[in-house]
Amino acid sequence: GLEETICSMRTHENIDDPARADVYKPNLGRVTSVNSLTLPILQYVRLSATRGIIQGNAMVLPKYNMNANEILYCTRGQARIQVVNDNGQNVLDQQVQKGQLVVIPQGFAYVVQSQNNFEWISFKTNANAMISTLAGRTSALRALPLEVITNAYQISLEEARRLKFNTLETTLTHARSGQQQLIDQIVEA
Amino acid sequence: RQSLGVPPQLRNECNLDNLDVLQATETIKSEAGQLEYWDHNHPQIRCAGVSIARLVIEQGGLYLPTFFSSPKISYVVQGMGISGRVIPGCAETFMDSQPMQQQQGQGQQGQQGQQGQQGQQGQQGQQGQQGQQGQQGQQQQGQQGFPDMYQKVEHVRHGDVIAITPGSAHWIYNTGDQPLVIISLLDIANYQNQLDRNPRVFRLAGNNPQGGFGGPQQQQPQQNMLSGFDPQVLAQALKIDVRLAQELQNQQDNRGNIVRVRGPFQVARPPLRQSYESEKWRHPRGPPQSPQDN
Repeated sequence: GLEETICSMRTHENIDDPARADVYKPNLGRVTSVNSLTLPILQYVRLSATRGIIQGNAMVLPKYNMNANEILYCTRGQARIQVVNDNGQNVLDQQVQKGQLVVIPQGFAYVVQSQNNFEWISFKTNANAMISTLAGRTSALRALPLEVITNAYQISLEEARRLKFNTLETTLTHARSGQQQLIDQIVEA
Repeated sequence: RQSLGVPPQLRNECNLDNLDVLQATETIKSEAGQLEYWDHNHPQIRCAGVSIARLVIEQGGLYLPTFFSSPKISYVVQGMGISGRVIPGCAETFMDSQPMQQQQGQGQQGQQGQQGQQGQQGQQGQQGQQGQQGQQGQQQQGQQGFPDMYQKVEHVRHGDVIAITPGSAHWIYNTGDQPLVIISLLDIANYQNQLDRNPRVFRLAGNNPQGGFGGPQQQQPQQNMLSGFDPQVLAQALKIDVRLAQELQNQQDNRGNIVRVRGPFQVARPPLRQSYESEKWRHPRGPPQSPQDN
C-alpha cells in the first residue's frame, strides 16, 4: 500500500501565493506555513516550512518553537533578530540580510523586527512544528491567571492586566516608534 | 545529533555490570520550596537517556511557569494543589466570577465590601462602556477590571501521574497544608527533544541566582525568557511602557522558581469531587454501614 501512495503523492506546494496566507495583516505582511497536513509527504521526511513577508515597520511577536529546531534564511531585505536561550541570555542580537541564515534551537525565544520589507523562509525539523508566542492574544501570558502573573513578576494587578490584554494581534504587530512610547509614558504618569 | 553534548569519556555509558542506589546530588533552594536533581551525567542515568528531579513546594508556594524541550512525566508523592498548563491556541475556558480587586492585599472584609460594590460599579461601568464600543473597548475594559480568563486549571493530588508535552509551560500552586512533593522524569533521549542530551529548563518567569542543574554549562545564573530581550522591543511587543518591561525581567528578583504567594490565591477552580473517595477507602471511619460496604 505504501508504494501506491508514494508514487502518486504530491511532492510540492507553492507558499508564495498571497491568497494562500495563513496569517495576513494589511500594511504589515503575511505568514504562510506548509506542514504534513497541507503537504502529506512531509510526514515521511518529518520536516516543514514557513514563509514570511513583512513590511518595513512590522514585528513578528516574540515566540519559541515547541517541538522543532528552525533554520531561518533571509530571501530579501533585512531585519534585526534577537534570540534568547534557556538561561534567559541573549545569544544573538544582530541584523540579518539577504543570503544569511540563523539557527534557532527548540525552545529558544526569538523576535524579528523588520527594517525594510523583510522576507524569509524557515525550515523546521518537525512535520507538525508548533510555536508558542510570548505576547499577543494567543500567548502563554494570556493563558495564565492574573494571580500567577502578579506573583511571578511582582507587579500590580493593573500592570498584569495591561501585560495580558494590551496586545490584540496573534503573530504580527506594529513596531511602534519611540514617539508613541513617549506619549504613553506621559499618559501613564 | 546523538554525539552532541556527550563527553567522550561517557560515550560508552551503558556498561551496566553493576548498578547503584542513587541519591539526589544537587539541591536548588527557592523562597517557598526547592528542586533536587540526580546527576544526569551519571552513567546509569545517562544510559537510560533521562533526567530526574524532585520538586518540593511548600504550603502557599507557587512553582512559576516553566517548560522543557523534552516530554516529562511526573508522580505526585505527597500533598495537593492546582496546576495550569499553556497549550497554544487553546481557548481561555476558565473565568473568574468576580472582577479582581484593583489592589491586592486588602483585608478580606474590605475586599468583600469593596468587591460587592466594585463588582456592580464595574459592571455598570462596563455596561456603560459597552454602549461605547470602539477600538478602545478592549483596552478600557482592561482598565475597568473585567473578570480574568485563562486556560484550564486542574486539581492535582498525591497518586496523580501528570504528563507534560515539550514546550508547554505549566505552573503549580500548593493548596494543601503540607509540602507538595512531585518526582519527575524528563525523557531527554526522546525524539521530541531536538537538542542535545542536557536537560534544558525554560522559564517564563522568575530568576535562579544559583543557576540551573546538571553540569558546568548549566551553572551560570538562570533568568527568565523575557530577560534576554531588549526592553524596548519587549515594550513594543506587549504594548506596555519600558519601565514595566524592565520589571518583567526580574533582574533584582532572587526568590528563585518557587515563590511564596502573598494574600489569597484567587484563581477559579472547579469544585473537588466529593472528598476523594479513595481517602475514605484508606481511612474508613467507624463500622461499615451495610454488609456490602466491606
